[in-house]
Amino acid sequence: YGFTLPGWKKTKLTYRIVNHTPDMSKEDVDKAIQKAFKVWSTVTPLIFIRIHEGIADIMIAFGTKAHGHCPRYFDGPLGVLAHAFPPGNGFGGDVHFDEDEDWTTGSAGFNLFLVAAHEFGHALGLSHSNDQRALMFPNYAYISPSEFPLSSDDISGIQSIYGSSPNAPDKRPTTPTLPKTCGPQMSFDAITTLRREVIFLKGRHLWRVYPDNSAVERELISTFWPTLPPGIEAAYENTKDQILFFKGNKFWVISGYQVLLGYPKNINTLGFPKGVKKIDAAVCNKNTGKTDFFTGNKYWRFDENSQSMEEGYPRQTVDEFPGIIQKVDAVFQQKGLFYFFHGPKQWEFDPTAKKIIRKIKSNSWFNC
Amino acid sequence: NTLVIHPEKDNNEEEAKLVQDYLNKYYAVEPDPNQLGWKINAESTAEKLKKMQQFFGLKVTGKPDTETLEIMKKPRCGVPDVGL
Repeated sequence: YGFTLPGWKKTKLTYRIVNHTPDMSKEDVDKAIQKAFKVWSTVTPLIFIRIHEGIADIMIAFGTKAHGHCPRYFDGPLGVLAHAFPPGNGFGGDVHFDEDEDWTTGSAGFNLFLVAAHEFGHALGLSHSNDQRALMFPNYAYISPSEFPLSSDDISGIQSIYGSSPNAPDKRPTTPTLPKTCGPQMSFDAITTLRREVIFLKGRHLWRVYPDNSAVERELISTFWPTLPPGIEAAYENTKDQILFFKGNKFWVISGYQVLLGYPKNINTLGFPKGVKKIDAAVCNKNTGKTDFFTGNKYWRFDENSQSMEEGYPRQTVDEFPGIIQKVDAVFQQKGLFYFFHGPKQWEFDPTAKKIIRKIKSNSWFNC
Repeated sequence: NTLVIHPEKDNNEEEAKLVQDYLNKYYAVEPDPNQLGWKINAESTAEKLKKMQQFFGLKVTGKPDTETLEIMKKPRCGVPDVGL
């Protein structure tokens, strides 16, 4: 990726759609533009506000050949599709689309959402990337609008200007310190299996552990799932080859590395009462098809087959899991046994015999 | 006095124009867009062509081979690839 500095000095940016292309309905143009801004607001603290008159930070217009006072000209059908200017006054941040192109909502002609998302990258300070998978690659390439169009290169680029999470400080973030996986105080936010892997999550990072061949890979969560926020609090793999991630009262379902459409949803759609604001940890017992959700010193049991919360819960965790007396940070199942994590410790638990087998350090899976 | 047509000559001229336009658009250093106009960078066409081939992961020859011309014909963004 490349960027032009400085980016915008504020996180709330206004945009105005000065005119519309006759190729699409106004609603479709408005929707495509809004969706294209959402691509960038999802991975940065930026907020985009539409105004309908006056001068916005990002003025959006359709024109042909020499258009307005713009120093760059369009060239008729094909060739140049659109252009944009880096953050700044005057033309800074403005985005122009070549009206001589055929703008569409689908794969015919040129998909306005995709081109707009690219041009907004420029309006925010990104220049072209030579990574062919990147949205900021100069040449147009159609991808299904249901796919999230940013590559990890795009995300790294934009986050190097604006930081990542919504509560990131306005100034450019310092490079995040990496948790020391082999440090004595290592703890985790959430842990889940994913087929033969075990995925440990903490802050913005995840570690993929392959217990069978003791390999460990560290990645940014946003590399795999750009729409997931950092600081995931609970995660588990269900009986349908999906993983569910929880943060606050929201949850996401991932199938085959894709976040399913329509998520995040509220956890009360799983059957939790309104009073439950977050989940500390979750694990699905593959032998019974039941998932246990841990909150504080209690747990709820969810039947994956009927997709409903079982009656008579919550119960005291220690009643079902003798010896697990502290809040559960994270839990997963491996070869039939449960591993409960709290701070720098983990407890290996046999759910059939209902007893703790041993207590070990939380990072014993990392070959420290 | 039949008009002698040199299709390959026209073709070459067309290609040379395509290459020159492309390099002037995307591989010339551009000052702040608030000041109208362009500053054409001093490098030779071959140098700019090498830069373009490098950017797109093509064989860096400094010559407009078929693959390079293909890339130049693709619809794209009008923002320069270098020099922002």
